[in-house]
Amino acid sequence: LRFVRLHLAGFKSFVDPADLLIESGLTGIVGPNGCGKSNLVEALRWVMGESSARQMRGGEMDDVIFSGTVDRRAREFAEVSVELDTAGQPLPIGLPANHAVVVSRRIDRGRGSLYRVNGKEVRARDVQLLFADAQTGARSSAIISQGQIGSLIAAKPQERRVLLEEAA
Amino acid sequence: LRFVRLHLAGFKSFVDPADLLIESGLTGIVGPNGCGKSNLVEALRWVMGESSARQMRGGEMDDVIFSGTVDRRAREFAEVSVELDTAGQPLPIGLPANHAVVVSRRIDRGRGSLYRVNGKEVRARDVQLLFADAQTGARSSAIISQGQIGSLIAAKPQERRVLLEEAA
Amino acid sequence: GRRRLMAAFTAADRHFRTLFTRLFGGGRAHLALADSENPLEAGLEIMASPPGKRLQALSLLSGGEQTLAALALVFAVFLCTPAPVCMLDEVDAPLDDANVDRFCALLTELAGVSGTRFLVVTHHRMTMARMDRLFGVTMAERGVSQLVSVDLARAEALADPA
Amino acid sequence: GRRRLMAAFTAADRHFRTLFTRLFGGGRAHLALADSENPLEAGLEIMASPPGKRLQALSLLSGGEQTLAALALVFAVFLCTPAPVCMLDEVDAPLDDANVDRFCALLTELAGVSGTRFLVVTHHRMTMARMDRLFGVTMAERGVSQLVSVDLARAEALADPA
Ligand SMILES: Nc1ncnc2c1ncn2[C@@H]1O[C@H](COP(=O)(O)OP(=O)(O)OP(=O)(O)O)[C@@H](O)[C@H]1O
Ligand SMILES: Nc1ncnc2c1ncn2[C@@H]1O[C@H](COP(=O)(O)OP(=O)(O)OP(=O)(O)O)[C@@H](O)[C@H]1O
Ligand SMILES: [Mg+2]
Ligand SMILES: [Mg+2]
Repeated sequence: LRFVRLHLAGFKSFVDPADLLIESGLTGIVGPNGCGKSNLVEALRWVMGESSARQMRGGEMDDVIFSGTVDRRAREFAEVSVELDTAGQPLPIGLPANHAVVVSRRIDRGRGSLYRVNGKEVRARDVQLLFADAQTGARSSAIISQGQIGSLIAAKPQERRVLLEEAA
Repeated sequence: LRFVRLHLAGFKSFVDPADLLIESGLTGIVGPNGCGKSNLVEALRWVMGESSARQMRGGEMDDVIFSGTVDRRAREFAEVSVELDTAGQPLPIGLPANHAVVVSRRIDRGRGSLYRVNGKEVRARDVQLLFADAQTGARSSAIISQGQIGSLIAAKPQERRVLLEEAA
Repeated sequence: GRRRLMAAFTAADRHFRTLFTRLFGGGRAHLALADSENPLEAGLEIMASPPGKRLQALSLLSGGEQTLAALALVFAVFLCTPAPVCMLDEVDAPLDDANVDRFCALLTELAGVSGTRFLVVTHHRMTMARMDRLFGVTMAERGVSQLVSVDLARAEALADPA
Repeated sequence: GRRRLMAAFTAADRHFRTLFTRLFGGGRAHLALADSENPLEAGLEIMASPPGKRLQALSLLSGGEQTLAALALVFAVFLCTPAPVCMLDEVDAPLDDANVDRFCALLTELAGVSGTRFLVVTHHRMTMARMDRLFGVTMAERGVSQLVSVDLARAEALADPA
């Protein structure tokens, strides 16, 4: 499974549609404080099925929807999609072994989230399984949020073993 | 009260005597990871009467004594002193209003700490009062250890009020 | 008890508002007593809106914005009772260059106003360049620290032993 | 349960030893199961000795040394089951230039070995210079984020809006 592109619209500070191309090797993401870099990390976790608003630094999941600025009004929904290249591997949810797969998640204010794979509505569970089978997911140990290394250092040995369970 | 110089010998990685001049304005302290910069912050807190080994990133207070390297053997004592200029203010512990004052703390392995002011032995309490009267001390909110800003941000509102009490 | 604390809160809040706007180059913020009407039991909350953004609690700001707001709080409390020495250990680590610049400008002013002596541990080149003098800590002999007075060029080389 | 976990521990420990020495340019370290004989209940402890220093628990290392050791652990676990994407948010903040250099060299090698795609959020100029491509996030309009592809010179200017 290869990640190709992350697309955001109305997600946190990315009110206008935005595309992050994910190519092989190392892609750097830079910019001043508060410009939206960590929001991109959260968008990637969110589209892969994150169910906790706290992990999105919010009180409730609607907090990921663009809440407005002095010049723009708040939006009513947010959508993130990730384009994958399955390189011929069969997909667990019975989709044709089509190379290009798009997983998307949309949340409408007050009405919860809707997941789709190549346009077809699926359950959150299906999306979570799809990514778990590809050794990734919303809580992957290969996605490290800002300050998370500090918590790993401060954690008690018991709390660190969860890393080991992931490797098992 | 003005701070003039911090002198360390046998304290943590500063096994050889070292002097940090403290002059007016801004003094930068630089160097690679693990070279001993944060040890200097702890030396300043320690000489002002810090009583918790945990604040010194150790298990017990003897952990501040140089513990040896592949080439050098461990030491049996550590000493830090701070030179102050009282600019004529009377000192609480009945010392003559002499401009130059040296407060020192020495710890001998297994035998605890000894404080002196201008060579005269005093109690830890006297040293703590001396610095508290000068709006400073081992736990001064103007001394910020590495990672402490992060804990202040993560703290609950109740935990942050201790800052306010210091200002009262 | 209660009256002294309220006086401290009001003074700290006044300093905090000014320092926040200085450090962020705009925006506004204030301190709030949370969780209780009784100041002797209430917690201390920070409400902040960086320039052009809406007012929100500290937890919704970015990493760098949170650090900057926390520094404004620390210096607000400091201004209530200025200490003779202030020592800061890599507090500038999450800041971008523009914020490092404003942070250093504030330090320079605080040193002038209060006569406080500042000791600033940093890896940021811009912060190094704004110091009045620099000390390098080296471990020429492994595990053994030494202090040497250095100039900026030498400090940059120290930070980059590669 | 128990046999799988022990196999994971042994594999992670083997990777950890190698990665630690790579990241620190020497020294040695290992993982240890703590607090219980039964691997299903034990905690994970890191014992490390940076080059020339004595072996000690993670808590006694410096801030930068702890970050580097924690990164070695994260990548050791990663090597057990390489993920298709790895995203790192300012993990290089406490590192000096020499350690940033070794960290980037390791990323480049991991990308080559596993085919994993890395997304690295950073303020460090040296890390920016080691990337294959750069995206800038800007807020030309206050509170509204935009993504633009940038070159190194532009990225440095973005980091330094002063
Ligand atoms: N009692 C002791 N004897 C000898 N060395 C010690 C002692 N206590 C701590 N150290 C050493 O001091 C080093 C840590 O120094 P310190 O935390 O001051 O580094 P630093 O310069 O702040 O680094 P960083 O930039 O990573 O924060 C550790 O490597 C540790 O081994
Ligand atoms: N739902 C939302 N609607 C609009 N803006 C939001 C929303 N949620 C968060 N934000 C804004 O996003 C900004 C934070 O962005 P983010 O944390 O990604 O910054 P960053 O680039 O990581 O900065 P730093 O370098 O300081 O870590 C905050 O200023 C916050 O106001
Ligand atoms: Mg961030
Ligand atoms: Mg340090």
